[in-house]
Amino acid sequence: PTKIIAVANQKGGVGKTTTAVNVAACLAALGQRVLLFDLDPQANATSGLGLEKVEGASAYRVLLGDGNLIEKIKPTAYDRLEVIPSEVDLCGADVELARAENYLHRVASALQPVVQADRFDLVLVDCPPSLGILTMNAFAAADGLLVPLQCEYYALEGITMMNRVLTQLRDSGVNPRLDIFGVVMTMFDARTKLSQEVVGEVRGLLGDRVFETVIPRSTRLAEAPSFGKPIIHYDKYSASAAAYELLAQEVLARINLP
Amino acid sequence: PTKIIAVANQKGGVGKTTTAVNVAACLAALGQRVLLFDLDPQANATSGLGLEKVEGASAYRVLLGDGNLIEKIKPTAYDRLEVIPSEVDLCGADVELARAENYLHRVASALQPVVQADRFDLVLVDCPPSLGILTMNAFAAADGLLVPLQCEYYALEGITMMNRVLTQLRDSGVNPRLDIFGVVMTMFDARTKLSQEVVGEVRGLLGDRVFETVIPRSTRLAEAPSFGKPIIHYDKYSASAAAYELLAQEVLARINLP
Ligand SMILES: Nc1ncnc2c1ncn2[C@@H]1O[C@H](COP(=O)(O)OP(=O)(O)OP(=O)(O)O)[C@@H](O)[C@H]1O
Ligand SMILES: Nc1ncnc2c1ncn2[C@@H]1O[C@H](COP(=O)(O)OP(=O)(O)OP(=O)(O)O)[C@@H](O)[C@H]1O
Ligand SMILES: [Mg+2]
Ligand SMILES: [Mg+2]
Repeated sequence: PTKIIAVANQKGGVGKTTTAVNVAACLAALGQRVLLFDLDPQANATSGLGLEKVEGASAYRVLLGDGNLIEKIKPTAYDRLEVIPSEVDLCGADVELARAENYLHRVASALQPVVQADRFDLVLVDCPPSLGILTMNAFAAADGLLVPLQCEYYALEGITMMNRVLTQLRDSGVNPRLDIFGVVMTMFDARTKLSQEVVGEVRGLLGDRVFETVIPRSTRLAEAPSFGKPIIHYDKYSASAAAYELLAQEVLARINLP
Repeated sequence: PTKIIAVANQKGGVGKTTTAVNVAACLAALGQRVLLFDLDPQANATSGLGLEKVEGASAYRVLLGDGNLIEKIKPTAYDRLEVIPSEVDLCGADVELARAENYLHRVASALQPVVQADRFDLVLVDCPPSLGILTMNAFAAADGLLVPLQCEYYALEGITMMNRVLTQLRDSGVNPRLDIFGVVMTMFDARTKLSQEVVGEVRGLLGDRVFETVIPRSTRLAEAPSFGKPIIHYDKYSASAAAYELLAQEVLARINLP
């Protein structure tokens, strides 16, 4: 059965897109069939995988009830990895959806034909940096949340807000099974006390929800998107490629848990 | 007369809050009377200035028509620097405001009594990482936009989106005078080619809208918020404190231009 995981954190710039793109690429290299669903109007995951932004190619029309999500699926240069691209028309989605019926379940119902077709083992949804309607839609559709967390102070503050929203969505019945699938610490800089302190604090707070693998801060990761390549195809032998390969193995093990 | 500048960029984690807090603190140290208006539900600017997040202390009720913004103004530990704090109730603002009358001009009308009181030389509005209704409200109220831009590839992609929105708001009459007041390059890492390339490209695209001062990547800047202090009060003699002091002088010179 196809699993749906939303990569989300309302704090900006914590590595959501970088994690979605690289976990997707590493899982595809491990033999999984993966769909990356870019739900952020910035469309960074789209360009991070080497695709152009094309007007009308996003899920926007489908979320408003026009057409089928399967038609929006595009191939990438990488085996077993496909993408639903984004582009700027998604900008209008929050306001438009707010006025639509059943406005929190538009992503869930749009994904149904994809899940029923059983083409993919995993759908990863890259979310924008907010708790707006697009992100709420991803939460309503997801089996779990993958939360990238930067090893910095402001990012730490965001955990309480995220937890509050999760509880609300669970208790209100929007998605009773919604929970944190895993937290991954990103941009870890071993030379700074701050990184060590934040990782210690997060492991204390969230225990074994936090993946063992920590993603180091690395310029190679920031360079790769300008070539439209995931790190394992841009610099295969780098420390950051190794880190994402390890993380992908942890994600796979956790998905397959009973 | 009081000038209103929105610190904005829909790309997340580019240094909006860090720039708003530190430019505000440096301008106050130069003798300006500054109000920092935290319009981000994450409330990072609030804690970055050492204030607690208090339920009901944000502008939320006032934006929905209940009460006066002047009552929400709080002092900080720093002379001539005051703040309108944020807290999590602002999370609901986007959806609530979407249904309100005149929903794009709520911040502008809430700020009117503050501007008429002439208590401040400058109001800096820290925006969330999105082009949602709260950010649009800040754009409608602003005399200009201060756009922090991270020296990285994904951040570069965001410029076209920002420009598109500005043109829309100007042409539709929401704010005919809206323009980019200035762009500041942030998290510059002199050791990487990527930083140099991005700065070169942005100066080519935006010319003298880009401030001369470039903010270096520095751990001291990431540490300061955990002590609730702007950099000039946390580590006065650091390179990043010097950079923000220079930037504040450039901002002041540009504000006073005829
Ligand atoms: N481990 C890392 N080391 C160094 N740079 C990184 C790392 N992870 C991500 N980056 C860079 O940091 C920036 C922010 O990362 P990214 O865009 O993936 O975050 P995001 O959470 O998706 O941002 P947004 O909130 O805007 O969607 C990007 O320029 C990216 O290339
Ligand atoms: N020049 C810098 N050098 C190093 N770290 C920095 C610098 N500027 C900001 N930071 C750190 O980077 C992270 C992102 O910065 P900040 O929170 O100010 O960005 P933002 O654009 O306000 O984010 P958001 O989009 O979530 O509002 C923070 O942890 C901050 O402390
Ligand atoms: Mg992203
Ligand atoms: Mg911020």
